[in-house]
Amino acid sequence: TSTQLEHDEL
Amino acid sequence: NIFRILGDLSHLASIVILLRTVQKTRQVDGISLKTQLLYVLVFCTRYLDLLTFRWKSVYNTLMKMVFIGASVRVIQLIQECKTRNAVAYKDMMARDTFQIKYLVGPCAILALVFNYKFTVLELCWSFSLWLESVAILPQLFMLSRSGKAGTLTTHYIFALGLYRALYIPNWIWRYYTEGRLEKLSVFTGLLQTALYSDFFYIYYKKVIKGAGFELP
Repeated sequence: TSTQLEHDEL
Repeated sequence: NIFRILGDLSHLASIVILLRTVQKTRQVDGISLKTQLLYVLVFCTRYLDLLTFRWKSVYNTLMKMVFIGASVRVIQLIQECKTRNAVAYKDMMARDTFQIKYLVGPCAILALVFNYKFTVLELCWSFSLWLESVAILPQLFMLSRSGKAGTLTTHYIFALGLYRALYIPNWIWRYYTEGRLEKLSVFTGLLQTALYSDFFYIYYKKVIKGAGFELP
């Protein structure tokens, strides 16, 4: 399962 | 990291080039309105997190606002051309024939299948990634049919392509320094870069080798 990453890129 | 900042700056540059040129010359020749509309949709769906006020940094927040604002302004300027130069506008619309429903529909389905969480925000975010990866297609389609590209179109697409290319070393960098691998962004980013490679192929074949085009 993929853990959710913070969307910090534009 | 340097790749990410340079990538963001060339992304910004691409929009500024487009905005400034359209503003100054009042010309929309060769620009696909459909691609520009898709970018508005991309930015609006991706940056929905602005509304949650969980802002990451001043840079991040400002850039998001600039991207949304600039993409909307581009549409406004193109619409202004409609009244100023109806013939040029009509000519552009006649050549801008790509059916965007074939992009928006599949992207919505892909977002439903590939996402990190089944929430409105995450689904919109995933949708925006898929859509960004193909949003340039109406523009490339227009270009490949006419075989002519204005200086504006060329500079604009070149800066956009550079932004995409620079994000790849950024992901490699982040993988090694932070152990971060965000698969959805990487996959759609690579897909987008592949489409830009196609542009450079068309550019080489039709524009450089073709007649009637002066290099900027």
